[in-house]
Amino acid sequence: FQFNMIVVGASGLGKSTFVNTLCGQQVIPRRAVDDPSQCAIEKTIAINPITVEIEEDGMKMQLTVVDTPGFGDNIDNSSNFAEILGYIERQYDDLLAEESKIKRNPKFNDNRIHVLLYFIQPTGHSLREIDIELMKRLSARVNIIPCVAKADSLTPKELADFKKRIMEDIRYYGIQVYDFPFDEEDEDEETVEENMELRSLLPFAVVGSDEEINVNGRLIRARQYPWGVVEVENLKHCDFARLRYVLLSSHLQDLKELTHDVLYEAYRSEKLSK
Amino acid sequence: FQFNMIVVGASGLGKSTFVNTLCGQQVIPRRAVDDPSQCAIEKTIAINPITVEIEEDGMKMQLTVVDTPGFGDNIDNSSNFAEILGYIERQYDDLLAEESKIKRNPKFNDNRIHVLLYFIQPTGHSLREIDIELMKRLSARVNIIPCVAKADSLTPKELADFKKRIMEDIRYYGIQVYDFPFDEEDEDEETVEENMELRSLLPFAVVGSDEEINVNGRLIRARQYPWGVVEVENLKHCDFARLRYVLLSSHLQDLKELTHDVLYEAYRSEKLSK
Ligand SMILES: Nc1nc2c(ncn2[C@@H]2O[C@H](COP(=O)(O)OP(=O)(O)O)[C@@H](O)[C@H]2O)c(=O)[nH]1
Ligand SMILES: Nc1nc2c(ncn2[C@@H]2O[C@H](COP(=O)(O)OP(=O)(O)O)[C@@H](O)[C@H]2O)c(=O)[nH]1
Repeated sequence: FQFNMIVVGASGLGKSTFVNTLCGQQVIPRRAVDDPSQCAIEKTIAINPITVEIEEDGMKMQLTVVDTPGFGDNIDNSSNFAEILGYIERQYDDLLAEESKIKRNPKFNDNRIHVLLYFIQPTGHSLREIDIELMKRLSARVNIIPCVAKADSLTPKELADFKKRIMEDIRYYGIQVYDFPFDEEDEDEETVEENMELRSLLPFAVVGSDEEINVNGRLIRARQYPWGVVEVENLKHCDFARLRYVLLSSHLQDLKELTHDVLYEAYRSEKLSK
Repeated sequence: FQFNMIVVGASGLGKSTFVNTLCGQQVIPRRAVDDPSQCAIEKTIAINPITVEIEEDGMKMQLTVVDTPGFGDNIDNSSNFAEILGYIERQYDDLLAEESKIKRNPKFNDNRIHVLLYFIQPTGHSLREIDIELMKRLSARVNIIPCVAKADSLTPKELADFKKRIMEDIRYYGIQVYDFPFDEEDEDEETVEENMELRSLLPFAVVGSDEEINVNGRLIRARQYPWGVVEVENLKHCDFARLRYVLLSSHLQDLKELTHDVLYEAYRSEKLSK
């Protein structure tokens, strides 16, 4: 069972922490913060796929995560787009090349990205130009699920307003995102309701943590502040648990199918007709 | 009594909220968030001085605040520097022109900026290229006090590590900031201790709020989350109260004097010797 995801967003939005939280283990190491000369200003955005074996619902799966450090830090961020899009398209090119071989490689590794989680700065205002540009350009090549990063920095009202505004921006700018599509005639009522509810949660409010805190005798992933504890799996605190279920369980298959049947096919036709 | 400050930082870092919190009144209106076509992407950074009368320690004062919306939102942010630096230098030029007049204007308004509060994204990592560039260039012209914006999104340990790293970056990149200078021989022990302690708090952890919450029967500015309440004036929650005292009381005079005796003089010599 293989699932490939890429996490995109500015540095410091909690992407590595999210990946570790999702996998339930320290997949991406904590970045050393104590050395100014070890420049945190990565002029080129390094794209690093990391594969980890995780267990979900009793099933083993290979999760490949691509973290994109350094994005958005620079005064001029235009080269970052090209890097991320280039990475996604290279995986399509690899498969295209493999499919056209006479003698195929049985060990070929399909690294096509099944979902891109786009981490949005919790500004409380609206999408930034850089978010609109990037999501628009990538949406033709990969399933995008927009997320509000560090959602614990927004009060419930701010979060609700922000989510509403983000989705209005997404519609206004014609950005295609994965919005839990369903065919009302094909699916049973329960599936329709579930998908409508997930759609209403977009963008998912993400909180992650590398720390486990003792809360009422249980050790859980949480962020401990002087004024209280944010529990990552508490649905009253954020949408992490819902997102995790969507990615690793309920919608994994749909995301893979869309990637293969729609996005890859579109790329292939464009490429072969040139 | 007149004091002029400019607040600089990316959109959505809580600058307007901070100004309202500092003044104890709604000086900068809440931005309308509900209209995608009312583009939040301000391509030019609008520099808007707002003057408000506030009372501090029983003394009336005129506080002029310059908010800088839209900074850092664009894919290419290089023109923003010029705007902010240009604004600061224009106030120096106005005074220079006024001083050289034969017949001076008794009603001349001195709008020179006495302090620039630089709001840093609470990434938890280090200064970004854009922060280093901007602070370095502005430090020759204005007193800079660096602040951690939305400090309630960092746990106590993250905040301490982040503050330490920011100050290391500031030293490493040779960025001149206002660090509560004192002359150990001139000042009394109490003043020396106070300044050393303020210096150790840099960058100031800022939290602001437009809302008043009832906490133990008192109505106080706070941010209410499902997991707890962040109290703006609580020194265990953030440094807001210390910063307010520094700006409007204890160090107001020093900031004005440095602006006039050092920064303006340096600008004047450079300008007149060309
Ligand atoms: N407030 C908040 N901080 C977070 C969250 N997740 C991670 N952080 C902190 O944000 C900082 C940067 O996190 P990191 O995962 O390295 O971000 P990345 O640069 O996007 O990979 C660290 O101090 C984390 O502990 C979150 O959900 N909420
Ligand atoms: N977490 C947090 N959010 C804040 C703080 N101050 C303001 N906000 C929220 O951040 C959003 C943007 O604030 P605003 O003052 O408009 O930011 P500006 O664009 O820098 O002027 C709003 O939803 C505010 O309520 C703060 O100290 N902490």
